[in-house]
Amino acid sequence: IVAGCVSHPHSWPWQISLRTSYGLHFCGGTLIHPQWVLTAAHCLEKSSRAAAYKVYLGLHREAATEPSVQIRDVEKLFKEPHRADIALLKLSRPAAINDHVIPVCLPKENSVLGGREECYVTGWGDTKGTRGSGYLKETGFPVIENKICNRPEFLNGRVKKHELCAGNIHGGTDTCQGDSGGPLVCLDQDKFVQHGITSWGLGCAQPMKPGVYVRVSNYVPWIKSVMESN
Amino acid sequence: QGSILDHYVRTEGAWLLNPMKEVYRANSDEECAEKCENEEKFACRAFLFTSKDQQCLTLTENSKTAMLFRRANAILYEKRIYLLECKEGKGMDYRGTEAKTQKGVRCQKWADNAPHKPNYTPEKYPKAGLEENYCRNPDGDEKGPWCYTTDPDTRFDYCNIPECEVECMHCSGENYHGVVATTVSGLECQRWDSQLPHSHGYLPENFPEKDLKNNYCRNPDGEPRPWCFTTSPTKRWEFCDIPRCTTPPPPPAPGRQCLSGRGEDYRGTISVTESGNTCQHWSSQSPHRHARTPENYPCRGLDENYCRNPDGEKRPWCYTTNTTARWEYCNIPSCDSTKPEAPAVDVPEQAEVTEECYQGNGVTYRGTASFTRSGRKCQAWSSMSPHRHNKTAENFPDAGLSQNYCRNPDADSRPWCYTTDPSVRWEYCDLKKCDGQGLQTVPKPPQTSLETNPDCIVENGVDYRGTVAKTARGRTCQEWSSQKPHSHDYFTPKTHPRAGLEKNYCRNPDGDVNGPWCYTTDPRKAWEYCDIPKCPPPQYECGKAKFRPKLCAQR
Repeated sequence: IVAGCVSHPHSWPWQISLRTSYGLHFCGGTLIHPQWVLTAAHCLEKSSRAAAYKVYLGLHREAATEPSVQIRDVEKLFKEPHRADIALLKLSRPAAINDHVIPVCLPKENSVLGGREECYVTGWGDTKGTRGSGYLKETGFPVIENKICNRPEFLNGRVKKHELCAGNIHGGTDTCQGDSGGPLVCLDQDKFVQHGITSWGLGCAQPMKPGVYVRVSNYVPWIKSVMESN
Repeated sequence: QGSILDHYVRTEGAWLLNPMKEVYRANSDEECAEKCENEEKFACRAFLFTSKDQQCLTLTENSKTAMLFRRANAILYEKRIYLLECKEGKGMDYRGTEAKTQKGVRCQKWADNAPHKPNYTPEKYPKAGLEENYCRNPDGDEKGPWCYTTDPDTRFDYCNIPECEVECMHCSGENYHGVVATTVSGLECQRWDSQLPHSHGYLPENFPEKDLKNNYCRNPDGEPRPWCFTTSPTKRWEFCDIPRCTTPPPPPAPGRQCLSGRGEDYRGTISVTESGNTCQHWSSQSPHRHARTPENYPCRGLDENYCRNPDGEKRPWCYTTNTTARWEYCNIPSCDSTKPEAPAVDVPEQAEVTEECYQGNGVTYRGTASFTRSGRKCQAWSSMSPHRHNKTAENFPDAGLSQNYCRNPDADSRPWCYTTDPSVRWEYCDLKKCDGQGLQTVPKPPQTSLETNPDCIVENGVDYRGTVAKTARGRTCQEWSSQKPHSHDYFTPKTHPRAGLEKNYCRNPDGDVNGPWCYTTDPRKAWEYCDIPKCPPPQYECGKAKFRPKLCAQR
């Protein structure tokens, strides 16, 4: 996360750290059920073997030294069949739900964001020299309607309808490398709902180049069917 | 057919003090609206409805003429027609408050007989809205609203009332409220409240001021002219062909030669960017092609190559004549040199200590809570959108009205804020009263993991750390550290330090699919499974953290 703040410890209890089998963080993800994690498909390019990955839950520091940390193996990987940047991980056993580990809510099927929601992203990714490296950081910005995001001066038609843009027009704060797969959540009354999965961007925090996120609501039927049949 | 309430603008939590009112009992807001529509004693411009008391107050004033107060459980409904200050067609429905003629002469009251004895009086034309000395058109005059003047030599004159932009558009059609619903290529527009065939974020309820009605062409986002999503699956959106009005556009606010706010009204002649590049002429497409042309934005002062802010940018800018720098901001001197107008993007990190409670009635609360009890985000005190108000830092300098933090500037019972929800003016904040403890820091998470449940097992019970020490057949378990009666080397506290092999408790150090087990004290039976009940599925509410997030937003 470029700029933004260091989060309050465990205030985003659905955020997971996707790691190599040696424990090296490389992507984010979100707990959506005690045994299921949502992440970006491009985070799984290193290996198609589930054993190559570990999921760390309940942590605030990237070092994962807290006693609240739970570590789970990945039992199965599921990439979206039409090559969208979204994937599901089935954990080898369910995470223990407690004050530090709580699943996020999924949006309603094909629901849309109204353009004025308060949305937040989190991750342990590159901070580009801003404060808070090594801690779970957060930042907030508005979702930008695709029509605007696809204007020539912004992302010039690159944003597909199964994606959404979010960020500040003037840049300055954004997700970045290492935040991929993590959540973009928006407050809906008193609950956080995951509307996006950090996917791609042109640089990080550049003016007129908001981040692009997979539009989760489009994939709710796929998510449910994979979870039910597995 | 719609509801009678469609003719009203609804605001929750608002109250109007009004000398001219009628009080009724009503079961619903619709019933109260009926009372307003049929009010005979005065022109009903608004009504207040309190559902708890089932009280209905019809009012002659609205928020344009009377001060709004906050009041819980009250809903103010203002009749749209009285909020408009423009005319449609000849303006027979015009109920605005313009009271001067086009030459600037004050209008005579319709009820007065001097200096002119009127033919049109409120008594004779009770439905014509002949109130005060406002411009009206009781006779359907082609030239629109008029009034008797206070000049004895001029019996009447017409008023200069702007068009509501129904038939045509001024500027870029931001105020176009017409009913054209086809695009330039003849495609039918998609309804704004529909997500088919195109899913989109322009939900009418989120943009109440943009009038996203039916499938009419509108310009909610600063395009050069009105547009709509189309009903063609292959064309997401397209511009509409709305004719330009032949009448002159509404007079612009006087331009400034210095920077105030975002500088949208800057009309000075600086034409160099902050890095020293010369600005490209707005009417030129070289070296940078663009759509911010004087033709597309005729009311934004895109003259020559002067720095301007036609599109709600942070401050005035221009395309540059440098091919490698498409556009850049300009440095415009501030109108108030003591206050920097363009803060750097960097926002200081928020303090870790947050006031989570308030003392007394919260007048001294200076924490950073910014959500209401129903979860709505607070509006910034310095903002007048979506709610106009007078609780500004200028008016209440000692009330700590910074950002959008919950405060109590008017000594209410507890901290509150105006909300960012256009339909709810204000609400009390999601804050607790302190129990004599003063400041509370954000609670630190406990240092022990709550992962294990001592009374039941999840899945195969690998995490079981309970104290059952008997097998399913009733045999007592052998201690894991003991080698009697059964000798075992592999599953010991030393070999499996994380498996919880304490005392003689049932455990599952090898991930046995049938669950926890133990060596038994019966020499004839080496080991046996234990009978430990399965835990019920974890009870949790998704998306709700136990520790409050900072909600650090940098917009």
